Amino acid sequence: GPQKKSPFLTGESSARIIGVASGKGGVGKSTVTVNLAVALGKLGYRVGVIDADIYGFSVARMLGMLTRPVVLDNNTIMPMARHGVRAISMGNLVDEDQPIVWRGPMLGKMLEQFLADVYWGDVDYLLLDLPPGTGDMALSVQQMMPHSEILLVTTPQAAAANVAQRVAGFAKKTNQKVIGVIENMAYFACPHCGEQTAIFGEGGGERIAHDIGAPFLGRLPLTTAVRAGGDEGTPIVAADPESPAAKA
Amino acid sequence: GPQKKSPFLTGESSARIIGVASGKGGVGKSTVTVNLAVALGKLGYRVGVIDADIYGFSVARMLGMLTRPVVLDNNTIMPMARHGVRAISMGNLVDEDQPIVWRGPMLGKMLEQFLADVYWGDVDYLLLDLPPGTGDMALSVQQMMPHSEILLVTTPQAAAANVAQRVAGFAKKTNQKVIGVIENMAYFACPHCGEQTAIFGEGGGERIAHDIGAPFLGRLPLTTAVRAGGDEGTPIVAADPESPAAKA
Ligand SMILES: Nc1ncnc2c1ncn2[C@@H]1O[C@H](COP(=O)(O)OP(=O)(O)O)[C@@H](O)[C@H]1O
Ligand SMILES: Nc1ncnc2c1ncn2[C@@H]1O[C@H](COP(=O)(O)OP(=O)(O)O)[C@@H](O)[C@H]1O
Ligand SMILES: [Zn+2]
Repeated sequence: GPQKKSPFLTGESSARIIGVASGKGGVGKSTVTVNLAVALGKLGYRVGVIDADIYGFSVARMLGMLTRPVVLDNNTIMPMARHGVRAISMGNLVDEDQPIVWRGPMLGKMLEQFLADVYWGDVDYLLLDLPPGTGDMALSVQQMMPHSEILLVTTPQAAAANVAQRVAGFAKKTNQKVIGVIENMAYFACPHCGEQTAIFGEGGGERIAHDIGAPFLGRLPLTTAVRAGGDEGTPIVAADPESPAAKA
Repeated sequence: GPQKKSPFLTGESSARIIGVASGKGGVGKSTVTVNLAVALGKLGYRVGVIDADIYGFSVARMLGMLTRPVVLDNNTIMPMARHGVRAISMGNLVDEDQPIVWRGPMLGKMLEQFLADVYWGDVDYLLLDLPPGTGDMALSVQQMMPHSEILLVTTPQAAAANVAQRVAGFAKKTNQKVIGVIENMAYFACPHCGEQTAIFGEGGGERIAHDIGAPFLGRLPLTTAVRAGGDEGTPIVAADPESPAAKA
């Protein structure tokens, strides 16, 4: 059918649209998206977050907003709001144990609904937590919002950095700017003796940033607190603004 | 077009077909698939591995077989063979930095090609390293091979266990048996002082196994050796059969 109307699709909105991508799953895209959103909110920006990982939705849990959204008479969906951030996720529409068994084209339709039917108001940033891979959703985001930018998240090892590099190759083909690379799970500092171990290796983040000509935005350590914050719905930035992980 | 002929699709093959799934990416599906395959090979079984993660392919690197396959005159593809395992991956067909930018229906076609055009011979086990999510590939595997079974991999935290439970819900709907749950990255033993930290929390594996009524098959620790083996193409089972990680 005809594409729905949304300020993000018609160009009326002046919001910066940033897709947080990695190619590989489990490297910390959702964690970085949620913490970045809360950090931007604390700086006074109005921020929206769309959980575009339809099968592997996790933003609702990570922001502690696993309830259903308010839907107005005209079918407008009010976004969830917590920690100074507005957000919407499949986690707000179905139970967490409910598998979403859809084929590719449904993903783009869902994204359209999140963009057009949710009342975002005037946001400065719209962050999209992208699913792993360079398939249907990545293609839909690029086709619907060609001016969106990409923030690349990787862990240090070659296996993850190579997949992230494939995303950069995809972004290049579609003229989306990669605004930078964040390396997550860079090291683990033992809580007992303080020694650091590079469990996932070293250097992958800087290597890709160099290869693709994008700024390297820094490293985040692997910490139990970051993981616990994600499980409990209190992002580390909100929980402990002073910690080095939050400042990165 | 008409479905290609393959012993795995016509039921001629007596191989046990096991999809290694998790729902979430980055929890260790590929690592478990590759190590399980090598371990079965060491026990004398003939094992084939299909890297069904088309966008996030990593099996070729993990088995140290990043070269191109031999293709016979009649377009039959000879599988790669290393560490006593036969395997095929997108990593054998394209360069590692090459993004695969396909929509959903292409995924099923690629799976069909891996099943029908590759000369697997008589294998006892066919392991499928599944992509994250419950989308096109999961649906294609279930439709093409309804008797395939699912091995579920999760990490201990709630966020990952919930997504794995969605896969179990999907398997139930499609009558695929879940043969068991493996919990990966269960704890990290500091190489300096030996103390263990449950970085990713505890209990997710056992909780899902209990909830879905499937056997809990054990825990694997988070070790630098497992990660390094994956990056260098020498699976830990092949590298150090005595280590506790390999025995699980
Ligand atoms: N820096 C970190 N320290 C500890 N745990 C982390 C860190 N980053 C991510 N995690 C945990 O790792 C898991 C995967 O992260 P997630 O953000 O869901 O990755 P993705 O969105 O790439 O799949 C989550 O349970 C999360 O809490
Ligand atoms: N038990 C483990 N110890 C250390 N690293 C691991 C372990 N399991 C997986 N990894 C590493 O974590 C990353 C993700 O694992 P991978 O098998 O690719 O997950 P998936 O297939 O679920 O995306 C890889 O770099 C891998 O080497
Ligand atoms: Zn220690």
